[in-house]
This record gives sequence, structure tokens and C-alpha cells, in this order.
Amino acid sequence: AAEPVGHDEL
Amino acid sequence: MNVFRLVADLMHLASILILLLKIRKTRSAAGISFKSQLLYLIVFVTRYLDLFTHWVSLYNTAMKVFFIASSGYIVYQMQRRYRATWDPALDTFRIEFLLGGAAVMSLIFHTKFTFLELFWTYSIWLEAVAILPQLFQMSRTGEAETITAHYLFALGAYRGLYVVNWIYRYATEGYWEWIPFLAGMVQTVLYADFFYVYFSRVMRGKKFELP
Repeated sequence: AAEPVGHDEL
Repeated sequence: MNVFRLVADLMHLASILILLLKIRKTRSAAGISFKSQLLYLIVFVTRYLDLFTHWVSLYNTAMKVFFIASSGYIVYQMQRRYRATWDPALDTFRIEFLLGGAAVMSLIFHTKFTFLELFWTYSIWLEAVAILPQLFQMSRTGEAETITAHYLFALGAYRGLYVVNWIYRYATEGYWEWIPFLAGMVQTVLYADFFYVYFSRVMRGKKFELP
């Protein structure tokens, strides 16, 4: 699973 | 960006434009739950706290600004200009439970214990249930204007398509976040009855009426 580096979704 | 997410975002955009159109055209916010609209304002403000700290793209920023501004505008207008057109006596869902429940959920289930991440998680859990006051009001009155049904369909389709987007992103990018996935599933399940009536009646040109 990718580490959340900041959310790119809305 | 993929087609599911793009269409989802456009559905979300469309839902708000339809709602604004309904209020302007009918000069009334009748049938719209103020409490749900207030919850959406809280959802967008708490989710987009990273607006000034985390740049993704012009598209991302423009959409965030639009969702915060439009939900704020709708809440403001329902309190001011259209105050007399909707009935608070029909809008009786206890949102304290939703606000508190989302807070508890975000304190238990989150990926990082930081200010921004906790508020982001809170907004995800709150959004999953923010439509409940609206659905509750419709179950009490048993009907909805067609344009209101279109608004709700677009709003529900947005999160439903995001669920598809997350599955697609996992398959193609290995990107996975289980909190929004689970919250999106909850929201889509809450919409199930509405979708059923929408497809079986409104899409066939009939009025939205509950059996």
C-alpha cells in the first residue's frame, strides 16, 4: 500500500 | 487521473450546479435538507484544510475552492434569502450523532495522528453519512421534486464512481487507501434505496415517490 504523502483526490 | 475519477468529479460538480439551478429556478429550497447541506460544508472545509499547504494541480485547487465556496453559499442562502421556503420541522435528523460518530471513527481509524490527517479522515467519515438527513426527510415526505432527485443522483454517483476509481487505481498503480474506500462503500450502500427508486421511476419520466 502506498504511503499517503498528501491526498490528490477530491 | 482516470475516467472514473474524472466523471465522478464532473458528477459532483454537476450535482452542485443542479442544486443551485433548482433553488434559483423554483426560488425555493423546499425539499432540501439544510442539515445535510451544513454537513457538506463541514466536510469540504475540514477536508481541504491542505488547500494552502499541499499543491496537487490547478484542477485540484480549483475544484476544492469551488466545493468550499458553493457549499458555503448554499448554506448561507438557505439561512438568508430562502429561509422561508423550507421547513425545519421536516428536517429533524439528529446530526449530533453523525458529527460525534465521525469524530470517534476518525480518532480510532486513521493513518497518521496529525492535525491535517485527522481532519481529512473526519471529513471522509462524515461525508459517508452526510446525506442521511436528506434521505430521512425524503422518507418522511415520501417524495421529491424531479430536479432534486437529479441532484441526489449526481451526488450519489460521484462517490460510487470514486469506489470504482479506487479499485482501478489499486489495479493499475498499486495505490490503496482503505478508509475512503470503506467510507465510499458505506455511502453507496446508504444510497441503494434512492438509486432503486431513481432508476425505476425518475429515469422513466415519473415523479420520485417512495412506495
